[in-house]
Amino acid sequence: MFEARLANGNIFKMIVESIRELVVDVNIDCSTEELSIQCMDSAHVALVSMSLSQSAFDHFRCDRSLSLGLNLPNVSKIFKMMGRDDTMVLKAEDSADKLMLMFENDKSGTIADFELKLMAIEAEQLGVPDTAYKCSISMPSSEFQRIVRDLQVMGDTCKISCTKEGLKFSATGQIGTGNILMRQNVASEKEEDHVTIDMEEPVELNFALRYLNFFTKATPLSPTVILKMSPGLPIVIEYPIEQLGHVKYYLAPKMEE
Amino acid sequence: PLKQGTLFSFFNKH
Repeated sequence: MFEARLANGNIFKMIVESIRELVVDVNIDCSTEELSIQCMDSAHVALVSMSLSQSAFDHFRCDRSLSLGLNLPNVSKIFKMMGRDDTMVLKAEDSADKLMLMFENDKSGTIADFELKLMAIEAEQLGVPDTAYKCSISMPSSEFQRIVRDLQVMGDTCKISCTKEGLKFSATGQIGTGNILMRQNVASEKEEDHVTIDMEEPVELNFALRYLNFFTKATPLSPTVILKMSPGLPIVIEYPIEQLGHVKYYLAPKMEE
Repeated sequence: PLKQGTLFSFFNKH
């Protein structure tokens, strides 16, 4: 039996929204410790890794590890019916052929319940090594969203370079070149406005802007985004969910042929 | 020209 109650159901809705443009069908893996997702887009260019600790939930019971195979467009349709302040309850039997979702609102006294058929999804799992990255940058997630959105008018590819000067995003296309440089900035009283750059050696990598824009769908989950880069490796773009979990994206770089 | 890599060149399949 799996049963989980999340007072702030909106967190789960935002997680679904942060993934649904990249993948259609996903397995949500339930264990005694957490709910987690690992999935790739159909082109195997990007990977999403989500974790939400059992401590995020008001009630969490998982007798046996199980995978809930979900079709995200359908899940998203159901979450459209969830109110902003609703509590979410998930329930599944060990056989896991259907998922019960409940949205409860104490103020209005409403309880909405849905039964969703689950699917058996064959997903390719990747072993992602725990790497020490050469550059780690923390910045406001809204700034990152604005930069990758704005640069799309210049071209399809974004060069991200981390040097002593700062973190530079560049795009080149038919109309010319655009560069946006972020310098380290810890002047603000609010820590979430800080830009911190931890660089062991300079790194420069190229990425598809289309994917970077997909990842910014996670912006509502976190005021801060963490970018990690090493030469010749996929970038990691992490949105921490308070102290309770994260949505991490890995994106393969574009390389010289 | 730049070529888009896939994650299989970097990570192992489980």
